[in-house]
Amino acid sequence: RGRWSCQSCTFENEPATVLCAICERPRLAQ
Amino acid sequence: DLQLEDLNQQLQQAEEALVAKQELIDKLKEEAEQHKTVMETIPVLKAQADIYKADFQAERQAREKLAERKELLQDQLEQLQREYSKLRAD
Amino acid sequence: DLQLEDLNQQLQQAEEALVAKQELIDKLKEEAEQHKTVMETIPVLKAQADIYKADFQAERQAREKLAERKELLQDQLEQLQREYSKLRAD
Repeated sequence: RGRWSCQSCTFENEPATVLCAICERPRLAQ
Repeated sequence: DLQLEDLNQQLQQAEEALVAKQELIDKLKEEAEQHKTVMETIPVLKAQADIYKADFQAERQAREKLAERKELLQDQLEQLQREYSKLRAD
Repeated sequence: DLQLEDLNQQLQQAEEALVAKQELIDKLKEEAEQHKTVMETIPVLKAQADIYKADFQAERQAREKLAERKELLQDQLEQLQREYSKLRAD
C-alpha cells in the first residue's frame, strides 16, 4: 500500500504507519 | 499467501478498531468541552450566593437596629402618655 | 518475506496504537466522572443563591414595614410633646 494522507490534517504519511504522524488519528478515521 | 492474507485481515481489523476508539475519543473530548463551559458558571453562582448572603446579613442588622429604635420610641411615647394623663388629671 | 515482515510491523504498531488510544479513553472517562461530581454542586449552589435572595427580600420588606412604624411613632411622640408642653404652659 502507498503513502496515505490523513483525512483530518491532510498530512502525507509513510505507507507502514497506522496513525497520522501529526495528529495521531488512525488511517481510516473520518 | 495464506499467512499474508491472515495478517492483512488482522491489520484491517486493528485499524477498524482504531477508528472506533478514535470516534469515542472525539465524543469524550466534545463532552469535556461542554462540561468545561458548564463548570465555568460555578464561580459566578458562588459569587451570587455570597452577595445575596451579605445583602441578607446587612438587611438583618439594619432591621434589628430599627427594631431597637422603635422599642425606644414606644417606651418614650408610653412614658409621655402617662405624664400627660397625670398632668391633665392634676 | 519482506511483505510479511512489513505487515507484522504494521500490526505491531496498530496494536500499540490501540493500547495508547484505550489509555486516553480511560483518562477521558475518569475526567468525565470528576466533571460530573463537580457539576452536581451546581443545583445546590443555585438553590443556595435562591434561598439567600428570598431571605434578603423578606428582611428588606420587614425593615421597610418597621421603618414606617417607627416614623408613625416618631410623629405621635412629637405631637404628644407639643400637646404636653402646651398643657403645661396652660
